[in-house]
Amino acid sequence: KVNHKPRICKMVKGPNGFGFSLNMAKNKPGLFINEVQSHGPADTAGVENNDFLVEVNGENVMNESYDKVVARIQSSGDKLTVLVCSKDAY
Amino acid sequence: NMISLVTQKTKL
Repeated sequence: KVNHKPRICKMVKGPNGFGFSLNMAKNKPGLFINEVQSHGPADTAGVENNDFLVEVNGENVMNESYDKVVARIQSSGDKLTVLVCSKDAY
Repeated sequence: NMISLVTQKTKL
């Protein structure tokens, strides 16, 4: 069963970062997450592969450039809060 | 295949 509701996921950076990759796909809107590291911070927080990123630390990033969103996450420090939703919900 | 369409990827 797929949960279509957006999820707020809070995580703390581990030795390998937050444990996910942020991707932008050609000809598709939005940024999506994959390579969620099993048992890593993002996985533990409830982030799933192919989730779309909606907010970073409470700021909507749906209309921001890829580089800006990456910079936002990288400058977040050790803690990160993201709002994600499944691909279908997006 | 989604992988072939990915134009940017960053490990975080």
